[in-house]
Amino acid sequence: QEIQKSIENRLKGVKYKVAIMSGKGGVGKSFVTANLAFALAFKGKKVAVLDADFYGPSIPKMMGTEGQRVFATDQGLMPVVGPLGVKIVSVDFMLPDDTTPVIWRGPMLSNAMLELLENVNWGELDYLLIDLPPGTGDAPLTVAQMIPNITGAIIVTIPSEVSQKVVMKSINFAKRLNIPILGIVENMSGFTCPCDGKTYPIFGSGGGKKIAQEAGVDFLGSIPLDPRISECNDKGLPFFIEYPESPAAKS
Amino acid sequence: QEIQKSIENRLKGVKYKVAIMSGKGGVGKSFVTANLAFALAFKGKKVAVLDADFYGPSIPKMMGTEGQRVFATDQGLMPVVGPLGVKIVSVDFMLPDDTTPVIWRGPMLSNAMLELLENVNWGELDYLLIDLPPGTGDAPLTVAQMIPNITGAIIVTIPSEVSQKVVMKSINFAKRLNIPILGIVENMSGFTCPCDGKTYPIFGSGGGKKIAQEAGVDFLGSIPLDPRISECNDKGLPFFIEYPESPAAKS
Ligand SMILES: Nc1ncnc2c1ncn2[C@@H]1O[C@H](COP(=O)(O)OP(=O)(O)O)[C@@H](O)[C@H]1O
Ligand SMILES: Nc1ncnc2c1ncn2[C@@H]1O[C@H](COP(=O)(O)OP(=O)(O)O)[C@@H](O)[C@H]1O
Ligand SMILES: [Zn+2]
Repeated sequence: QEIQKSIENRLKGVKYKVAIMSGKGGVGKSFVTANLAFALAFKGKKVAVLDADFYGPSIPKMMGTEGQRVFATDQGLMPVVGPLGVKIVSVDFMLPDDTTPVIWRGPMLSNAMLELLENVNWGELDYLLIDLPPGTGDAPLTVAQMIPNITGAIIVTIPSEVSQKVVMKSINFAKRLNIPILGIVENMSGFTCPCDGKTYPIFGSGGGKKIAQEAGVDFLGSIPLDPRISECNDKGLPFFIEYPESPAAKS
Repeated sequence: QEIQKSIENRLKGVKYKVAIMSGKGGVGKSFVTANLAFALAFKGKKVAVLDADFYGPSIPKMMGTEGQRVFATDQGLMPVVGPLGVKIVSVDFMLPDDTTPVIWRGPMLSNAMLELLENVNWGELDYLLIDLPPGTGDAPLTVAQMIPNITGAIIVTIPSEVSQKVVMKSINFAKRLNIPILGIVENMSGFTCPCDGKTYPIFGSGGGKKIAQEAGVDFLGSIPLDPRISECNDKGLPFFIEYPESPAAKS
């Protein structure tokens, strides 16, 4: 197809393409994507982030680039450049304002996604991180079917059993579409109270390891529930943590 | 249209139709829906729940009805009956097993939703609660456009600023589609540590009230982060809480 060729052309300078997915919303996919991007950029890598969640984009705010715009030039659509030189593309950079709902049905969403993939000028990159929305519908399908040679997917979950069920669906989705699974990151593993240093497993515990075993994939590590994480995300600042960011960053 | 008529016919015995939405995933929509249904049934009301999240259904597990089936009879599709007599319909009751991903694009999803709305025999009900998926795409649109006279929507959020942005989109979605907003419930407001009784605002604080003011709607109350809630949800047991469930239950 014509479209496939022009997408390949736009992505030919990208070494690794990694999707961050979960199936379940609110588990921390955007937080993990933003901090992975910051951590890789901090090590001197050339990194970009594609916020593929058109209905609920959180990347612009988490990466300190709220209200910026993507401009069209004769070289194509130029990404916004955030902290540490990370290039970012999100639908929020193309809307009148960021409280405007994107009320699109599947076909319109897929077309908008294809427009982006065909026209964004990413340049030379070591990593393109793709923050996928919850679910296994149009956006993940278009990404999986139209982006050539995806290096792999990092699956994010929280410990609860309710979330595991839905996360297993997205693992089976990745397997069906031949996307290699790089591993599982468990987020919001427990809150360590400053008053006594005790850890309270608010969403339960062990869910991430269990899924990794069931699905036969690596467990990349866990990230605690930490008020400073939520605060950094709200302020758009990188939160470097000694948790799986290092194993996840190696992938 | 033909379809609209048969949906109206199926819903003519339902007094109140309430959508529980948020735009953002993982804020506790399914938890609020399940407990609202249990609380209303506990007061003797006839209640049903439609799990409109086809990609990530959590209602069956939270309401203790995992693995059950919906059967077709000459009267139509008969809902599963859960604890306290609550009737439940979810796509998980129609899949081979609940880790099978629903890999459908928009049009297929909308058709499946219409099939359900046309064929489920709800019978006489006081309340039909509709648990909407995250986003403002095919599922919320089909519900908003095809279900006649929706009583209103309850919006669920967590306190973080990142979530508020996305929740505002779903409020604007409801306003555009003329769905009255019954109010805002803030969930995961803070964790009260048993060791010292101090409350830690893990996801920040005040987000729910702020959105209620900005959008000019009622603030129905807040629910704390509580490990017992996550546990009850994983076990499919009703967790009666003295928080906004009472004001929300009145709506
Ligand atoms: N480990 C954590 N500790 C505290 N807050 C977190 C953590 N991970 C994510 N958050 C917060 O939880 C909310 C949901 O995270 P987000 O990355 O938007 O999830 P998703 O992209 O899966 O929907 C955000 O407000 C974010 O700041
Ligand atoms: N107040 C709360 N305290 C502790 N856990 C909660 C609370 N509300 C929801 N949960 C848990 O958080 C996860 C997400 O909730 P869920 O209702 O599935 O969200 P949504 O339907 O918005 O995606 C589930 O594991 C649920 O058990
Ligand atoms: Zn404590």
